[in-house]
Amino acid sequence: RPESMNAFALISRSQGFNLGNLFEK
Amino acid sequence: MGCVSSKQLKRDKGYEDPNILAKETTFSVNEVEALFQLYKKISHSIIKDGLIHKEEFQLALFRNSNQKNLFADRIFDLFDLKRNGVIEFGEFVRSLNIFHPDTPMAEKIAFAFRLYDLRGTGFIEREELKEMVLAILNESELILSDDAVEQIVDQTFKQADMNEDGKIDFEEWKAFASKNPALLKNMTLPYLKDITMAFPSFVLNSGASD
Repeated sequence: RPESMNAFALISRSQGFNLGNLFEK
Repeated sequence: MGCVSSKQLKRDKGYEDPNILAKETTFSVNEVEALFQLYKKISHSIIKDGLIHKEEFQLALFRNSNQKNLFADRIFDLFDLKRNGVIEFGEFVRSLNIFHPDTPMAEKIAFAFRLYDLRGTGFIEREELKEMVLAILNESELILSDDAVEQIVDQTFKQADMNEDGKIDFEEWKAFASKNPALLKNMTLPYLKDITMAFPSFVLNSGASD
């Protein structure tokens, strides 16, 4: 339900933020 | 020949003294040197000049040097403190320090604000938030109507824009993020606590002590 979604919670899930990937071998 | 000594590597462009970086950050000298192993790997992946170019950053994040992503672009631009189009080693360490589990939440909140303030106006504006929502929907291949996107943005502004002036200022962001710490989960990298475990070879060879 869109009205219950938080925009910041959504965008914080971007793969672009997943800096953990830098540490994957 | 064929064997590159650590002295030669240390002359890479953008290299900075680990002692100085350790003093300025949460990392120990050993940890900074372990981070150099990671930095070296990324910064030699495409253009072998010892600096991290955007394509190399994208390759490390997505395994694809051409993958465009608004948020990866933002992170790259914020890591590039000198704004010269590349991430130098000192910039890499100082920026990753913000993502350390021991770094105070206030620093993470401030970094996230700069990340979301796409045009650097000092506010997270409605248009910027909508642009970011559209980017994440595009990335996740989720399809929502424009009405639904507007509802998400409206709802978020209702919660965060306390003075209802149509933009989120830093104080409002601080209050909102403090109330919703899950929003900052991506600002902490547990890996950074074990960085010498992930890249142990340098520690064994460096002889550095803390």
